[in-house]
Amino acid sequence: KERNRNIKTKTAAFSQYPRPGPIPSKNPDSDQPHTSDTTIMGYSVRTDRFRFTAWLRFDNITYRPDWDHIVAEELYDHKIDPSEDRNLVGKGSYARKRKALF
Amino acid sequence: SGQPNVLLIIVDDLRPALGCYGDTLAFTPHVDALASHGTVFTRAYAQQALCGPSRTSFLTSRRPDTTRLYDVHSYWRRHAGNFTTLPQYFKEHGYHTAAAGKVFHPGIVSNQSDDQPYSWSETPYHPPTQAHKQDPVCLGADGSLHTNIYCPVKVSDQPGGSLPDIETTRHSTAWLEEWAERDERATNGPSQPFFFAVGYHKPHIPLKFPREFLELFPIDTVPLAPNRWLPKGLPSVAWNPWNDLRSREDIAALNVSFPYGPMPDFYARYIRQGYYAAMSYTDSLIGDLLATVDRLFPDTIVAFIGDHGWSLGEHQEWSKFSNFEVATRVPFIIRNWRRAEANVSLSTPHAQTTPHTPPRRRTKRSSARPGVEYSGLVELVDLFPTLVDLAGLPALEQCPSDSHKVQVCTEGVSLSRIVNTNQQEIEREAEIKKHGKDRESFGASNVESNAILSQNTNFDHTMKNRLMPP
Repeated sequence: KERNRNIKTKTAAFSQYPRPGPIPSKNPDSDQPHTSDTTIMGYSVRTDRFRFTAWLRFDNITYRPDWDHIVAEELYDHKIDPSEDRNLVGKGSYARKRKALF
Repeated sequence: SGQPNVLLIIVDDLRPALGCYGDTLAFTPHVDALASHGTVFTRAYAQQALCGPSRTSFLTSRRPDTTRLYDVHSYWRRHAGNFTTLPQYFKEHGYHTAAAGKVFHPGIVSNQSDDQPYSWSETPYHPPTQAHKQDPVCLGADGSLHTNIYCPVKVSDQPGGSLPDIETTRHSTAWLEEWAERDERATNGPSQPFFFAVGYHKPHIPLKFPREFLELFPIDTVPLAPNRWLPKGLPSVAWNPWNDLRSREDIAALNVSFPYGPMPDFYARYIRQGYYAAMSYTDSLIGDLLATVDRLFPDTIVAFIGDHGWSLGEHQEWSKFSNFEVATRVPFIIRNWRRAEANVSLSTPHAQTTPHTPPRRRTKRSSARPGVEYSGLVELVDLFPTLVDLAGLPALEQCPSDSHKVQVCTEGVSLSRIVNTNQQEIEREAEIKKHGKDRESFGASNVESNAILSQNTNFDHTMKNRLMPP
């Protein structure tokens, strides 16, 4: 309780979104999948500067992601790209940051 | 009762398209006025960009992986755990809790009952004309009526002669009047404090609003999204095909290819115009609601949030259903109740005689300034513990890693210290203005406050500078 009261700010904010599969044209309900059809979950973490999203295989029975099975990743640097137009996850210069956020 | 009332305003699908968030196209004077007396959290995020999961998440202060709700097909108490909700917590601590409009997501998500009897002291109100949500009432180019996205209407011609949010506002202001009369009649002092949640349906699609609001946004002044193209390197799994738009008649007639589109520019402009007009319409109703609250119950904490964002053509996308900034970032404003103790006049010029008449737009477009901005990261799961702390109720415990058997806990943090610190500054500044004191004495009295502010670099520098002694 005391810790809760003393926190002044967060270092990260989290959100997530489910998908039935990796390709929207093969999964027309990509925007609003039923949980029983969900096979992938996109977990996002935002920091002061970055948004990193890991799209992971998701078990819709246990409601747990498989952190060893990455479907895709996104990394945006809001300092140079606040509107999130360039996915930098493959850039070597961001490899360390990507690893830290993962 | 000695305890503050709480008014929670939830707006459906509202991104921070508000003057107080620096949006220069938006015309939202009433929300801006609220912001000018409160704390504006400029980097607030929903936990999932979909109504049902997001609302269940912030109303229980637990993330979707805990509520196990990622769609709109289950009820958390049965599916995940018997989690106490925000209104339920207030109800269990002596508050009278009531709701109007869309607060919980309707249907199975809230057990077809708005989570009754747990959350509310009385049956939640739903506007009757919401039953006509999907009716073909939008005038098309062919002169006939359709189920379009873009849907400016003549209110008196609508089924039921009204629109849902107008009905919700009328019900809400009448509810407040009635509660005030009950207080007056009470011989033993004021009755219970209330927790009143009001949920507005717009700017959720269809973008149905009184057509007069189009005057605020002439179509040739509405810009397209500056980044309206599919981003390079975007993995296909991240893409939201915005099916909710495609199923409407006006969009279907455009033959936009699936799943990427794009939307033709000329129609993108209309959708954006409709979204901003729908928000100005909602803002005018919020003005009525706030004017009534401020007149009758100045000792009220007001919280204002959107349930998630909405893409307005950025990245070639529309609607929500993604993890993009535009889909997850939300407006989040809290005005604390201490201002009443400080006897600060609120100057709310927002009572409207007819709730669907647009106000006159300012001659110059300029964004309104908030009371104090806080640019640190916050999340909608923080709302529950924050309101609990501000109202002086027993603080919530942090949830353990597995909280399925814990009825009351939070996966967020309380922002009450931030709100309280800011509120003191807002009140002090208002007092100075009110009494015409010079800036020198004001500055001298704020040395301590400046020390607090300077410790936190997230505070808006403009405000910080204004608070520095001359």
